[in-house]
Amino acid sequence: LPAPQLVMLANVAAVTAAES
Amino acid sequence: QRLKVEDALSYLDQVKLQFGNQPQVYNDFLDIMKEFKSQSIDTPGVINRVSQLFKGHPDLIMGFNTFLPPGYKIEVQT
Repeated sequence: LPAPQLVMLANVAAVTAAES
Repeated sequence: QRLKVEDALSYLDQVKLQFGNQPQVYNDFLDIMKEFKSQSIDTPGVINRVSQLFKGHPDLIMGFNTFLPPGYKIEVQT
């Protein structure tokens, strides 16, 4: 993947959104 | 250096706090990241959306820049 840290942030954001 | 999940959580908290009275901005940011995750938008697309969303918030933009791959950067208006 070309932007691993951005993917990581997106994954964390997705989990956060799902929990709220 | 490599950022960790804790850094991402910390950044999300920072966004949420700064827009405590505008929760829609925080939700919009989460939506942008979800679109990136689902590959609806690419890295330049994320940069475009985030730079508009966080206009006037240089600290958030600089924080976001730390997650971008080499060669990508949102310029902060001074």
